[in-house]
Amino acid sequence: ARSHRDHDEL
Amino acid sequence: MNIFRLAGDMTHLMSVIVLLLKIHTIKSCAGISLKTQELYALVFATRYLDIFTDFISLYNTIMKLIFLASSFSIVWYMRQHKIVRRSYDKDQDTFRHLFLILPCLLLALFINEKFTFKEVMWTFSLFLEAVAILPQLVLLQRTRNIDNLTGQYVFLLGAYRALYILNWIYRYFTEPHYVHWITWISGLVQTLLYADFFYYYFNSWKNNVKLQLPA
Repeated sequence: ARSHRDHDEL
Repeated sequence: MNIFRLAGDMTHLMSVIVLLLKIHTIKSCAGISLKTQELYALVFATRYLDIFTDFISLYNTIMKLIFLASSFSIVWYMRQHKIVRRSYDKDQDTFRHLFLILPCLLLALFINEKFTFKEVMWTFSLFLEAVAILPQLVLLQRTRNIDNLTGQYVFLLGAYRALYILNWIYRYFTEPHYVHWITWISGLVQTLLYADFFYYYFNSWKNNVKLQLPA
């Protein structure tokens, strides 16, 4: 599942 | 978090601090492209839509707030501040940012990881960030005289994304399933756009001469 951690970069 | 990403974020932070210091202390924005600053404000506004919905870490949230606040205050300074705005060279800073915004928006509608509003906005912000420096590079070519702070600002801005590329390589080899082609390619394009600037910046530093870009 796509966690929101996918966009954990600035 | 790895050393490359931390170094990249700190370099990015330094670039906005250098610019804010320049504008705030000498009350001048000579040589700075307002178009690029407006594009960066749009980049952060569309990239950090999830700042209040997806909490990742305190560091992440604080840095997002800093980048949002600094980019919008730089735009405010250059448009509203009665002294700073006088040093803005609007006759030279003529790059029409719509020519950058529309293609990035269209591209983000076709190339994205998930067709949702937030994801398309996030992808749009990646593509836009890759080209946001163009009005600034055009302005530097036109005005030719690049003062030290502006040169340092552009250099740090380019260096941060180059460090991010090292971060992506590191994460690719250390984290399974960490694959983000869209991010990687737009980050690479962004860094390549600075390549000629880096070349002239390094040479001017090596030969200890004033930074001049070829006409």
